[in-house]
Amino acid sequence: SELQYDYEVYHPLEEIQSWMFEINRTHPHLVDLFSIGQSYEGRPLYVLQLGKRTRPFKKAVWIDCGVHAREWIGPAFCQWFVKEALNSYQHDSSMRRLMNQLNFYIMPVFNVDGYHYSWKTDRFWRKTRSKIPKYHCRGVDANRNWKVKWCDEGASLHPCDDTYCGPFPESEPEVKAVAKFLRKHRKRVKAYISIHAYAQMLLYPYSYKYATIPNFNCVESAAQNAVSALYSAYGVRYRYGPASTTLYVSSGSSIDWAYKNGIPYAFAFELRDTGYYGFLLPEALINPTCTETMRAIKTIASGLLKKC
Amino acid sequence: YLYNNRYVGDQVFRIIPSSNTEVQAVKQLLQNLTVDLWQPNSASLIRDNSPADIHVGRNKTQWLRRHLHQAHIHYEVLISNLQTEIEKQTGYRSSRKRR
Repeated sequence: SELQYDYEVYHPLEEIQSWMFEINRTHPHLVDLFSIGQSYEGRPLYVLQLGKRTRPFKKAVWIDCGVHAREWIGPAFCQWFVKEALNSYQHDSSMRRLMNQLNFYIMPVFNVDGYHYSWKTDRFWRKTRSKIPKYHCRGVDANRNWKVKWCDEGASLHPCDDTYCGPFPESEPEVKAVAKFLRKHRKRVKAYISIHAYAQMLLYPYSYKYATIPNFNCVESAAQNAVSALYSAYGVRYRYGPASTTLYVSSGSSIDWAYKNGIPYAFAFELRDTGYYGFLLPEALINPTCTETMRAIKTIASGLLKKC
Repeated sequence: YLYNNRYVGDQVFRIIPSSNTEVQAVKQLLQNLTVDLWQPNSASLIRDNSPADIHVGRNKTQWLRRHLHQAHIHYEVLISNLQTEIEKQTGYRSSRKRR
């Protein structure tokens, strides 16, 4: 049951899906579970909605994890976030305020086919598992497939490359489903957050060009407050800034699409570490990594309740 | 073993090219080698004074070492046996299941 679920180990897809059903069953007043579509291989794309049903048109925060299959700390964080939000609702006034005033849409595993494949076959698989008939290689980089400056610098047109942008924008059913959901709820979703690994960075638009976003001051201070909150846990430093200059230029990314789609705060977290373990972050580090990231996300969410 | 022990002997190299010349030399090497780039996500994004983390199959590690030495490019081995780290990351779980 949910009480015995171990949040400090990595779980295969089927265990995460069972966990989602159990969370939904045991928290009827704070949780809704629904599917926003199907993956290429026909798996449901589940989203958990967290928040008190206080009024219909609450502001919302979207968090997705597991866009890139091999980045296992992502889904571990999404599960951790849900556990913390529900367990602290009663005794933590700041979390209760967030859950009363906001809805959180949590997608624990965005790239379900790739994640399953990384457990069963290739631990370092990154992309989706879609197949184009005339090519022998599989998969599209789900963070190069969004309809924003699609397949420009930092993405590849070659299907065998790890940054393959796909045959056309939103070709991937997973990307299309999330884009459709966020378009539908664009008036309420005020923050888009995508959890990746590894580099210890907090990135915001633009990825596809060296330019400053119009609401730079608000986003920059939100990022600065978030990395300070993160640092307060264990003294781990995260760099922050526009993705194009802080990491590298890439086109067709989800944060650029979310921002272009009207979501004023779009962030990509690159969680621990900086390369000692890389994608193989030990289970012993799930707790501190998720604890510090929790503080950062709460800071971002709290900022949405204030005027900037 | 997890993944049928397919990663035994694989290694992860970290290369931080110190100049554009070295960047070009690393890109050239990677053209002759099938590698799994951990970061950045493609060879075209490798740039000087930024780390490139490269997962190399066991039968190519010596080739890469030799060519990096010849090009006088500094590197370090982040992970010397990938299979061991994979087992460590979740290995205890499968042994627990075995128990």
